[in-house]
Amino acid sequence: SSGTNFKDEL
Amino acid sequence: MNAFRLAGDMTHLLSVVVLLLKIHTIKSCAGISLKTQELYALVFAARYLDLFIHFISLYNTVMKLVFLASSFSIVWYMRRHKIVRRTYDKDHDTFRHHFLVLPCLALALLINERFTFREVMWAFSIYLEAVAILPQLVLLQRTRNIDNLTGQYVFFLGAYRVLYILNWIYRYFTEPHFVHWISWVAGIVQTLLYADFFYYYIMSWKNNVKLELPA
Repeated sequence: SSGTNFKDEL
Repeated sequence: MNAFRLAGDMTHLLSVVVLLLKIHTIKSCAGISLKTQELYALVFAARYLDLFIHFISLYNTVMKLVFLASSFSIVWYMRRHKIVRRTYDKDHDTFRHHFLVLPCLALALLINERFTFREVMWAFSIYLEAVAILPQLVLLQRTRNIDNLTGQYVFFLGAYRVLYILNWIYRYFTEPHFVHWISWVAGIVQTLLYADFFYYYIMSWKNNVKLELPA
């Protein structure tokens, strides 16, 4: 999914 | 992790430390909106649902736990602590914050990265965070004497948002396929809400006068 790496933000 | 992201997280952390300092040490929550604090507790609860399922890094887990614990303890202090709760300016903290929750939930059901429980909750938390500062800004406008810690608290919260935008710009150019409309649009809206406050905060600092927002 496109969002996976993004959800490393808080 | 780039420098903007780290600086953003640190200013976010600093804002929480400043607020806890005020509440825990001075035993005062004057000028602080309980409505905003309740919304933040909800934001973190909704966003960090995957805390014990998806491990990203020790840094990530610790920071999430800190934000969860601090937001809920701030709400507890403001509602239950026998000294702190007496300093709460209930009469001026009248923003109907419940009316922000449902539209954000509806928007999250409509606009999300994927229609799963976790993704809808994540989008909900992003939308709600964008508007969660509104009760606080309204309360500041109604507060005659904004003390330094309260001003610094809101300033650091706003700085965190600005730094996150710089972080996204950096990541956009350095990481492939880094396009995330939901958080970008919500994040820009959130940052713009601080623009007015920033203006008056910087002016008061420059002219060395007490911070006051025009009604």
